Amino acid sequence: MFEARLASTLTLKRIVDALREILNQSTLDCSDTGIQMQAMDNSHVSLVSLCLRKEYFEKYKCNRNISLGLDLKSLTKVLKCANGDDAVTIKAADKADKVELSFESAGKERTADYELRLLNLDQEHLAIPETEYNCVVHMPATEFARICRDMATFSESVVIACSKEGIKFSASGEMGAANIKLSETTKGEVSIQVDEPVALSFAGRYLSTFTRATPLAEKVKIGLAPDVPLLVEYPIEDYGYIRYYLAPKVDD
Amino acid sequence: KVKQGSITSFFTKK
Repeated sequence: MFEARLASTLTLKRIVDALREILNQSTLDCSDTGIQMQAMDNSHVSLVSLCLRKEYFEKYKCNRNISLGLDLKSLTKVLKCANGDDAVTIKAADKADKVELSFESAGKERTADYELRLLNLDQEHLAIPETEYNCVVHMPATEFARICRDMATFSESVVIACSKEGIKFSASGEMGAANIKLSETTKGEVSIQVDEPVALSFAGRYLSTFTRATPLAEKVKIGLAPDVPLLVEYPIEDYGYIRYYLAPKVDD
Repeated sequence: KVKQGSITSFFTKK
């Protein structure tokens, strides 16, 4: 038996919004410690990993591990039926072929229950190695979203170069070129830790997709190391995260 | 020439 209750549907809506542009379907792996999800996009260029620890939930019960295969489009349709300030309870029986979502209005005067059919998805799990990133940058999530949007005007490829002087985003195409550089700020909005400078090239449209998670967090963490996927991490309060990994472009 | 790498060449199956 699995049961998890969140005080606000809004965060669940935001989490699904952050995933559904990359993934159509996905399996939530629920255990007694919380919910995990990991999936690649169709082209196997990026990977998204979601973790919600049980402390994130108002109520959490999971007697035995259960995998819930969900169609994110359908889930979005159900979430549209709820108000952001409704409480939501997700329930599934052991070996069930459906999941139940119940919404309760803030004043408790309205309840609505929906059933969603579960999918039997054959998803492979990848081992994500522990990586020591040579460059770790924290910046406001809205700033990162703005940079990705502005870069997209110029080119499909975005070069991210990080050194002690700052982090620089560059794009050049037929129209011209764009360079945006952020230095560390004394107030701590932007922090930059660099062991070794790194410069890598990435597909801008994936970066833009990751910024769908912007409403979830004030700050985003970016991790760069030579010849490994870029890490873009949005914390979910203190109880979890969405991590996006993006394979760099490489010289053929 | 630059080509897009695949995530599966960095992260391997469990």
